[in-house]
This record gives sequence, structure tokens and C-alpha cells, in this order.
Amino acid sequence: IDSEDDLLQECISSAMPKKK
Amino acid sequence: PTPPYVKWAESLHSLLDDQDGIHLFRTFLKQEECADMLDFWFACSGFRKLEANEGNEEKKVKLAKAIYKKYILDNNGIVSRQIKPATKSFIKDCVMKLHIDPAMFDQAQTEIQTMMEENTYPLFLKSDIYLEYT
Repeated sequence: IDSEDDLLQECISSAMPKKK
Repeated sequence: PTPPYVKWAESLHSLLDDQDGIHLFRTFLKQEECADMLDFWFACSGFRKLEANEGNEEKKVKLAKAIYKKYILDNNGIVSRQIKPATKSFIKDCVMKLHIDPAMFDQAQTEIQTMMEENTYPLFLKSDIYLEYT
């Protein structure tokens, strides 16, 4: 379950804009 | 130059294109108990982006299942309640039959986006959190 959450978190972060 | 928070008021997309904007919007949504809507929106974008990496099938399946389980399966969840039944059964079908497609969450993402544009985003621009920040 932990790894599922990690995967989701990683996915969400990957879609966020990078710092300017 | 235009300060970022002025740009945030232009459109939901300008807000979601800025890290500080996202952070503030999320704080607001958390207060309204609907931060999941924003997380789901980004999860859908992230899922679509995975397409570029071939040989990632197992990860895609795992992620599609995780998104489905966390945001759609529970009918009482804030995201699930905003998505049309037909859209939900389409996603359920994709997950069950392992028809994993980069666009499988697109419709659901659009529905959540419309909800934010019509509802939480205008409320955010009038909120104390935003006004204090500006």
C-alpha cells in the first residue's frame, strides 16, 4: 500500500511545474 | 513586472502553472476539504505523461489502479462525487479489463477541472487566504 501511495505521489509531482 | 499573484487571477491554468500558486490554492482547498480534487487533477496529467516512456506497462497498470482506488472507487469521496457515473464506469472498465490508455482519465480530469473553474477557483480568488497573500 505504501508503494502505491509513493507511486501516486511521484505521479502528482511529475505533473507539477518546475521551480523557475 | 506583473506579480505572480496577479497572474493567478487570470485563469485556473495560470494558477496551476506556478508552484507558489498551487501551494496556496491547495492550502485553500484543504481548508474546504477538497484538496483531493487538485491532487487528482495532477495525477491525471502525470499519468498521461507516462506515455512517453515505453516499456513501462507494469507501472502504468499499477498507477491506473492506484488512481482508480484512491479517487474513484469510493463513491463518497469528493472527486468521485463530481465525476459523472458514465465516466466512472468507463474508467472502471478500463482498469478491470486492463485496457490502460494514456487518455483514460482525460474525461474525468475535464469534469474536475470544470468544477474547479466554476466553483472552487472563483471562491479561492475571494478567499482570505488569497487576499491576505496579495
